[in-house]
Parts: sequence; structure tokens; C-alpha cells
Amino acid sequence: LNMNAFDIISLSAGFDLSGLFEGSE
Amino acid sequence: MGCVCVKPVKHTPGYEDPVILASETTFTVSEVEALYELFKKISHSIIKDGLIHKEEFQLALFRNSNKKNLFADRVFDLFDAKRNGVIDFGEFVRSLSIFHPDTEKTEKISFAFRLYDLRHTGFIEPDELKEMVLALLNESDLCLSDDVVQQIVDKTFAEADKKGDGKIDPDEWKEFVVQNPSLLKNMTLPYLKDITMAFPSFVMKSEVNDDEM
Repeated sequence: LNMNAFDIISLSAGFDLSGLFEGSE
Repeated sequence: MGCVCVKPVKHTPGYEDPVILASETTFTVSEVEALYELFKKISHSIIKDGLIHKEEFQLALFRNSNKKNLFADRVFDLFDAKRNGVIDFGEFVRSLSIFHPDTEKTEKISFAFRLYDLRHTGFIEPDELKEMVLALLNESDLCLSDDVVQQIVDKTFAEADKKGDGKIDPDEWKEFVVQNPSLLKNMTLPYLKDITMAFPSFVMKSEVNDDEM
């Protein structure tokens, strides 16, 4: 697995704030 | 002689003047006003008090108010600058401004560091990093053995902890991000570039012309 730990963590859905906008259109 | 009664506009608790918020952030006044429409929707989704509670934040992010997620919790806690358990309008705008495409990278780097500094020690430490990797694995279909996770954490520290003192400080983090710019991709929300165009339903009749600012 050629990723550093932060690359892996960044995959979390919790970081995807676009949901704040998509659900409110 | 008659009098004209003007019904005062009722704002949510923690409402701040869009002109002031625009002057302190990357947003224009119109964009702050558009964000107020978004804020009202989220802050009235469960508890109709005009403040965003954690359940409402989770509902907006995941369509599920009960979904637990370590990273969404961290984002919520950082948005909640006053640390009173809720996000008011001023906090919402100031925090989202960090995610604006035009905001300085240094602000994004600093915010990301605070996200990963789980225990607020001023450093990112190996046990925190491992806890975060395990939390991500727990929410995904990725399956890695404890040995592999430990190797990834050790390798990351070998690259990022230049001083070799067993923890990543803000300067080391900044240097690591410069070498790995993809680490900031979550810190930019293209939606914010022009929220009034992307979300025309949020466009309000503004009393302030941005060009006059």
C-alpha cells in the first residue's frame, strides 16, 4: 500500500463537507 | 398622520452582520447572505433553535443524524470555536471560509493540523495517527492487519518527523504538506467558489451591493 497514513485518513466521509450543500439544494 | 410599521427581520441566535463577516473572510457579502440561507436550513432540520447541533451537522453530511464518524466530530468541534456544543452563524461562515478555493494555503494547513491533533497537545503523535487510520478502516471496506497499519504509521512518521522526536509539530506538518499537496484536497470546497451561482435558490435580495464594498 503506497499511501501515507494521512492519505488513508483523508478518504473518510467525515471530511467530505460537500454533503452540507448537496442536501440543501 | 399615519405611521409605517416595519416588521423587524428576525435572525437566528449568533447572527452577525454579513458585511462584517465578509470583511473578515474570503466571502463576498452576497455569498455570506447565501450561506445564511444554507445555515437556516441546516440549523432548523431537527432542533429548531437556529443553531447547528451535532446531530444536524451529521444529518446534513450523511443524511443520517445518528451516524458516528470521528472525523466529522473533529470538523464539528473545530467549527464550534466557542466550544459550547453548537455552531452559530458566525462560526459557520468563518470556518467554511477556510475551505474556500481562494483562501491562503497556510490557513488550510493550520486547520488540517488542528483536525489531526486529536488530543490538543500541539503535536500529531503516533498513537493519534494510528487511531485515525483504524477509525477510517472501520468506516470503509479496507481491511489491513494491525502490523500493516503500524508499518504505515511508522513510515509516515519517518517521512514527516524530520526532528525525530516522535511527534509531528506544525512546522514539520507544513513541510510534509508541501511535499504531499494531495493532503490538502479535503480542505477546499469548490462549491464555495461562487455559492450564489451554484445555489440560485439561496440568492436573496441583498441590501448591499458587493461592488460597493
